[in-house]
This record gives sequence, C-alpha cells and structure tokens, in this order.
Amino acid sequence: EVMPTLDMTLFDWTDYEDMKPVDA
Amino acid sequence: PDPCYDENGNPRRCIPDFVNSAFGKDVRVSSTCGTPATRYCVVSEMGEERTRDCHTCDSEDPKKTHPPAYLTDLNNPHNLTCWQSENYVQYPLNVTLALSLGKKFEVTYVSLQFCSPRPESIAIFKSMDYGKSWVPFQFYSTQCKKMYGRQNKAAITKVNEQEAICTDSHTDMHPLTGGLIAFSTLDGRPSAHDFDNSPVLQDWVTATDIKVMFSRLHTFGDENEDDSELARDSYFYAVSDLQVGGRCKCNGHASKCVKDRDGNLVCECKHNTAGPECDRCKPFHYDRPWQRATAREANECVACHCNLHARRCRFNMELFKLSGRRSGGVCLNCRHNTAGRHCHYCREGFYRDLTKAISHRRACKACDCHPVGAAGKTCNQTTGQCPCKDGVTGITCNRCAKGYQQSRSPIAPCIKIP
Repeated sequence: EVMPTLDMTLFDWTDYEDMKPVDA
Repeated sequence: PDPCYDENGNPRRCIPDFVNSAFGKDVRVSSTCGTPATRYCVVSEMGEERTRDCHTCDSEDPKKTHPPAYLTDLNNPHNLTCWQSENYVQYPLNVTLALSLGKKFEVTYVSLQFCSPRPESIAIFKSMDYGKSWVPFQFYSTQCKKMYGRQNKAAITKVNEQEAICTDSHTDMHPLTGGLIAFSTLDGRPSAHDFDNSPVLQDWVTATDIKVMFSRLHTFGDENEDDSELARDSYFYAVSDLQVGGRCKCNGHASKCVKDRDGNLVCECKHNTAGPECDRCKPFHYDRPWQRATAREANECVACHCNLHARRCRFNMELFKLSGRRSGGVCLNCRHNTAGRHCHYCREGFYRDLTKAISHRRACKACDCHPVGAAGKTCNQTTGQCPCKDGVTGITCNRCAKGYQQSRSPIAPCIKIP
C-alpha cells in the first residue's frame, strides 16, 4: 500500500512561520 | 630504456653522465695579456743554465692572442692553446678565473693544466647561489698559514670534512710548463664512502660557480735584480685547460639535464619530481615527503589518493608517521559532494550511491530529507535513510506510516488514527 506523501499545504503554519519551507 | 625505471617499470635511482661542465663555457678572468700587445718571455732550463725565449701577446693577432676561451676549448695536447694573464701581477694583487656552471652541479674535481710554472699560491672557491657568495673549496700554497691562515695539510675528520684545507702539494715551480693541479672534492673525506647518506658531503660537492684565484707567482727571485724588466716579463699565469668534472645535480631523479624554454639548464625530472634539481614533488604528488633517491630506494613522489574528486592536496607529517610512513597526503577542496582526507565519503546531507564507484562524479546523492517529516537533514551514509519523526516513514520521511494520518501540525506531521 502506497501512502500519500505529506501535503505541505495542509499544515497550519500559524505558530511555526519560521519553520515554514519556502515552497510550502 | 629509461635509466630512471627498471625493466618492470619500477622507479630506480638515476644520475646524469659525468661531464666536464666547464667545457665550452665562458670564463670571466680579471687579467688577460695582449691589450695592448706586450712582450712575454718563456723560461727554459738546460741543466744549470736558464734561458728566456721572448714572444708577443697581441689580442689583435689570432696567432698571438691568449684569450680566456682557450681555458675551456678542446684540450688538444698536440696544439695547446693557453690563456695568459698580464705579466707580473704579483701578490698582493691576484688574478681570478670565474666560471658559471649554469645550475647546481655535484663537482667531483677541479683541475688546471698550466702552460706557465704553477703558481706559488692558489685558492679555489665555490658558490652555491650563482656567485652571490663564495666559500673556499681548496687552497694550495707553500705558505698556507701566511697566505690563507690555514694549517698545512690539516687532518680531515668527520667534523671538518666540509671545510677547505690547504696543502703545499702541487706548488712546485717545476715542471716549468705542463704542470697540473687537480683537486678531488671527496678525496680524504671520511663520509665519502657513504655519500648517499651524508647530507654534509652532498652539500659540500654542490656548486653553481667555481672561482680560481691565483694569489702569488713563483719566481726565481730575480725580479728585483738589474735586468728586472726581462725577469718580470717572464712571470705570468698561463693555463691551457680548466676542467670542472661532475654531474648535473638532480638528486637521483633524472638521468640528464636539458635546456628549458628560457635557455636555462634544468634536470629532466622523473619519479613525479619537479624543480631545476628535482628537489620537490610535482603538484598533487605529496602523499610522501620529497627525498633524494638512493641506490636502495628511488623515493619517488606519490600522487595523493583523492578518488578523482580533488586537484590539490597537502602533506601532513603527523598522518604520515601514523600510517607507518606510507601515506601523508590530505586532499583539499573535495568536489562532487565528497569529503574526508581522501574524498572517500559523502559530505553531510549526501549519501553514498552504492551502484556507482566512489571515484564516480555522482557517487554521492543528496539525502533530500523532507523539511517537515524528517528530524534532521543528515541521512544514513550507506542507505540514504533520513531520521524520521514519530509516525513518519519513507527514505526521505515524506509519508505517514501505516496507522497514522497527516495532521495540521508541522511539529508532529503524522498522528495515530484514533
């Protein structure tokens, strides 16, 4: 079973803005 | 076959041919007769009787000239050509002959064949820096102490074997013509039999220039008598042949010397060595320290082991000793994402692609760890596996593991399905 890759757009970056990758 | 390699291609010590390095070279002299034309007289003895046979030295007349070029031309005993000084240049004045060898030579002997009587005092000097400074090589004098401040025929020991000595040998006025002075540089030196292992003597025989100084004329003591002019015209220095026997100094790493693009004489270096005397390793061949070749060991320079990922390296003596004196090269600026002394592993953030040889330019692949799923950017060097956060899986940590689902938190990107 192939698991879906992590979808960066689903993350809530509100509290982690400094961790956010440039392309996320 | 190349004398620097044996029949199996292994390096071995090689040395240039033994030559008279003075032959054909220009000699700078401080005095030459013939300008203007002058009388000179040759003394000969018949029993008790002494006769003087007078001639003219004239630099304008090819048959009567005695230029310095005659010192180093072909020495034909059937047609002797002699350089000749001006008359009666007597002590404290002197006459010098200076010869540049063009590069460092290992000098075995210096010899002079005289047309005049041998001088009463001679000093031979050598230079190792192309004439900037001079050191005494040998003295000949009937009065060593007075002329040169040295003891006559001092004993040569291991302590002073790199020093010039003075001797009263070869200073006899007779024969009046054809006398010889030959200085053998290693003669009587205790370490001569172990020259390979004697840096002191290797240094002693090394010279770029040779200078001969005629310090005092031999006379019959008649130069101040009534007929002093005739007597004084009989006293001069004349030499038919100046020889400097030796080998082009290449430290055992070349079998010949050749002229470079600038016309300078240089060794044709082998064994991965470089420099005018093969006195250093050529670039990128610093895995072992430079050493002179010996009869037992060629001591070739060895290329650094950088797996084709670096063009430069340096030598580290500590690593060389730690390796049992086998390898001391350290690669510099490893490329293709490699790292390490030999560029033999992948730098941080990259892992080894085992399907390719380490020398392949793509031997290291980027870890490409997921910015959220991975706990760091460094992956396993051999498998490429990134360190995953809890519940995350995949080589690059880009998926949630079975039983987990994606969350909205970048801190815990995968949470257990309730």
